[in-house]
Amino acid sequence: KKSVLIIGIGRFGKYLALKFIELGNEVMIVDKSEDTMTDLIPLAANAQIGDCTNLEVLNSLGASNFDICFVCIGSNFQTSIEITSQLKDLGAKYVVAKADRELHEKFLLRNGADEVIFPEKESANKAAVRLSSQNIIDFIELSPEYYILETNPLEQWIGKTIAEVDVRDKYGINILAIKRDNQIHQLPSAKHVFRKDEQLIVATNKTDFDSLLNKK
Amino acid sequence: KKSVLIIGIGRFGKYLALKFIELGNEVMIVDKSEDTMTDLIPLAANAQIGDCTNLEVLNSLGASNFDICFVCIGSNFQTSIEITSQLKDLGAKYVVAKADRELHEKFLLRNGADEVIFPEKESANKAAVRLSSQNIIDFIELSPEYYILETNPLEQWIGKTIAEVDVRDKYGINILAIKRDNQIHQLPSAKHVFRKDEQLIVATNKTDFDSLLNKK
Ligand SMILES: Nc1ncnc2c1ncn2[C@@H]1O[C@H](COP(=O)(O)OP(=O)(O)OP(=O)(O)O)[C@@H](O)[C@H]1O
Ligand SMILES: Nc1ncnc2c1ncn2[C@@H]1O[C@H](COP(=O)(O)OP(=O)(O)OP(=O)(O)O)[C@@H](O)[C@H]1O
Repeated sequence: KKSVLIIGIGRFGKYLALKFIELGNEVMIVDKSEDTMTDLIPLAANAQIGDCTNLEVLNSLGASNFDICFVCIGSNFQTSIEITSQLKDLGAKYVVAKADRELHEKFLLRNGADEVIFPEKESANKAAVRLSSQNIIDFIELSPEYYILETNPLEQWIGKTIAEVDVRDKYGINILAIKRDNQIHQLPSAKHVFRKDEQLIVATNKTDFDSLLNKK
Repeated sequence: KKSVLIIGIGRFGKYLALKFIELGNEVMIVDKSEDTMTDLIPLAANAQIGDCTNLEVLNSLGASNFDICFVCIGSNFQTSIEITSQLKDLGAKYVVAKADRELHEKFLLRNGADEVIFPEKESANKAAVRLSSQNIIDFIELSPEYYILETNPLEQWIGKTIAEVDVRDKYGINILAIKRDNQIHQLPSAKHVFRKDEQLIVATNKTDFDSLLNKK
């Protein structure tokens, strides 16, 4: 499981913390105001009150120890960029920042964010795609046990066809597409031969994927 | 394609309008302030300036003619509930409202919203699920041509097995799961026999799905 640092417990930060905790991850929450954290404190692995634009406070968090650091302060451009940039300087491995407009997105990416999330834009796009089309569903959410993910072919599959390996029955995975040289080839035929340089995009359940990982 | 009414051109409303337009839908935008709409006016099918808590203004929009009506006013609880409720009274077919906190979500659903979107919560949950797990990807976004959606078996498939129908090669669709009585059965075997009362969750590209629809 992962260790996650979440700075800024607004609405986005709070739901982020709750979901990471629900999924069994170790979460540390930080906010300058204690009130935002009261409900979460019994659930979080660690909690700290402090202003993260203060370098001493930020230093004390041990940011480089976390798998992922989040900066969830959308409404203050300067603060969020400052904190994002400092986290990177302190050796944070992966920094995800929340933006509240496109300009904000741009500057965060230029100043240390490995990834930026802009909730209004993301959920508006998703809603339009889903409602614009007949019956389109966000399948991943239908079945929390069912994953769609990217993985490499097993060594023992290289040179064999999908049919020969019999991935569906032998391994419980469904190959949706094959990615090679950044190109995606959908619904590969059963005669497709596995190659070392490709990535498989598969649908599978957690149990089967875990046992697949154990076979690597 | 669909006809969409979007009331409230804040950030969520703006990206919603842009994406629906990009996907070829007919969009009417409404806001009490003209500035929010200037960039969109050349692209939208229709635009109106007006306060939608004013019943005359709301009446003039012809809400019942649209496939979907959106109320994208997150920061004013009363206004968004008022407008949502009025739209339903005016015969709107499907009303989607934006909420900015859980209480807001609850009241919107109780007062006319067929569906509520809470961007901060939705994108926080999605980010946590994706980053909590190794390699999990939001596959739908990888390939905008590739859809995951729900559909019925064709009449001519009923009573036959997946293998007999040869859905993958003959129809270009990949059956991820079968839904029956609200239960989801993942990765159905090739021997599964199609029944009239089930829903198929499939992965396919737009072209193949369109031709599938034409065979119904
Ligand atoms: N310098 C700081 N150090 C620590 N926490 C901070 C700092 N500045 C703001 N915060 C906290 O971050 C949280 C989120 O901030 P803010 O409300 O500005 O962001 P937001 O993105 O608009 O929030 P939401 O997720 O609700 O949309 C607040 O609880 C606030 O107390
Ligand atoms: N009564 C009204 N009639 C028409 N438009 C309105 C009305 N009230 C608010 N609006 C418009 O709705 C838009 C969005 O409102 P507001 O900023 O309150 O929502 P928001 O959900 O916080 O926005 P965002 O999508 O940016 O997060 C604004 O452009 C505003 O002018």
